Amino acid sequence: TLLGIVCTDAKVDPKSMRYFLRHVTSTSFNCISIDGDTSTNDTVNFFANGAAAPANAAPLRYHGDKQSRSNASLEDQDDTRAFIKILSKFFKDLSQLVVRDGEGATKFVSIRVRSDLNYATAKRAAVSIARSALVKTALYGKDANWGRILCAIGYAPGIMDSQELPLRNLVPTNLENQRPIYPVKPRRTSVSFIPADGTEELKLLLRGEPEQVDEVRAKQILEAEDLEILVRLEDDGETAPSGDKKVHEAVFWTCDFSHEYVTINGDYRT
Amino acid sequence: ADRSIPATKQKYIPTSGTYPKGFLAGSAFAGVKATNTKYDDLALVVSEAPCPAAGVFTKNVFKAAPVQTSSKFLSERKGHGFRGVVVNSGCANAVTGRLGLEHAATMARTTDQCFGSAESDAVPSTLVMSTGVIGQRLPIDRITNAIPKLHQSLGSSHDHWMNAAQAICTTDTFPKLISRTFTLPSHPGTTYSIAGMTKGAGMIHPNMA
Repeated sequence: TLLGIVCTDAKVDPKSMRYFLRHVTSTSFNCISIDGDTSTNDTVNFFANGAAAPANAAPLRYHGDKQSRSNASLEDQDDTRAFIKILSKFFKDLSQLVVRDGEGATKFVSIRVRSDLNYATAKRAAVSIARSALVKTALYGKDANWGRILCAIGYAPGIMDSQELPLRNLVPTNLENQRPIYPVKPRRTSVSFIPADGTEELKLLLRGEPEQVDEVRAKQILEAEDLEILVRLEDDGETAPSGDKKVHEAVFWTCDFSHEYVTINGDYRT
Repeated sequence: ADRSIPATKQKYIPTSGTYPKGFLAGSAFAGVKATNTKYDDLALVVSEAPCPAAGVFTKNVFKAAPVQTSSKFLSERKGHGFRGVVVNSGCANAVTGRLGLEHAATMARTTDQCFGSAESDAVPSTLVMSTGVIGQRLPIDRITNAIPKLHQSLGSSHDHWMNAAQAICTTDTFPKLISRTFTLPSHPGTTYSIAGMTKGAGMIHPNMA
């Protein structure tokens, strides 16, 4: 179970509290996984008592739509933007502490997925990788097993089933020629490991073609506690014109699966 | 169980903090789980003056009693006038039927009474959280007996916040607490604070709304 309690002495408009919380939770606590089990009890509560705010301070308001943004003063909009940035970073840092304490975990893994279709596709892929027992055991074993990563993307709900179901109902279409747009195409998919020390990325799969992997380098990268897996679902190669392609990025944090996880949960007594 | 913090996790434990004005935190021992005879398992985080609050909750169909109860309180109060949140570890109070819901409400009302609220007040101003084994009822008498002690334990020091962060832990190997200060463009001379605690090490894949 995940529980979180966050308090601030900034002054926040009561009606905006739930919108701020929902906004920052979507990219923090809702983007972590240790074992893929969603508890019956997960809760995060957020309190703001205004105790530090000057008497003439306006309450922070969430401007979620164009109308409310246009009604707000520039000063209010600046404050809201700054507050969201601070709150987002805070929630991300707090949520990542949970991943760092994953039962039996030895690794902290960031999964970054990029899609030029939409955020949902990127997130579905990231969640599937984070939930894969085989990906997580490979990470524990320090094995650069990118095949399991690809496999997990390929069976992700919303990605795998987009191939079978009536296309006109469920899959976005290219309006110009009515051809369906599949969320993931193998020949546009690339996977890399990004080392935590900022050194050069290790390319594992490039636009659907396996790379000749430097085993020594892979071992070096996987020895570290922190690792990033970068997945590009929109890789058309450097020679392809980028145009105005908008890239959506989802980041998810997880850990590895070790023998210790099984011991802890096998020994747990109700 | 031994609660010593592994050496590799020590770096995540803050030795000091800057906590938001007007908030207090504390912990106490209730003995929720039979095997725990010494570690605090109740925590309380409150605002000295009632304030706005919000919550996000699991989308799991089998929502625990404290989840149902707290989201109901937030809805009925429209996010206004909350005192804080009381938390127990050692038992999730989940899949516990009508009695579980009563127990969650009892935790809230008993905490409210420490701040002078009448039992007849329509909607409690304290939210509730629980964590632990699913499917077992709370030892509610132990909890209600310990809540006054919990109220007495409140303070604003770093140790108070750390103790509360520790009391909500279950299989965690370290308490998780962060605090920091910030400013806003409209009042650059005003320093605000934000503090947060979290727990969890297993059964973690939150999907909250």
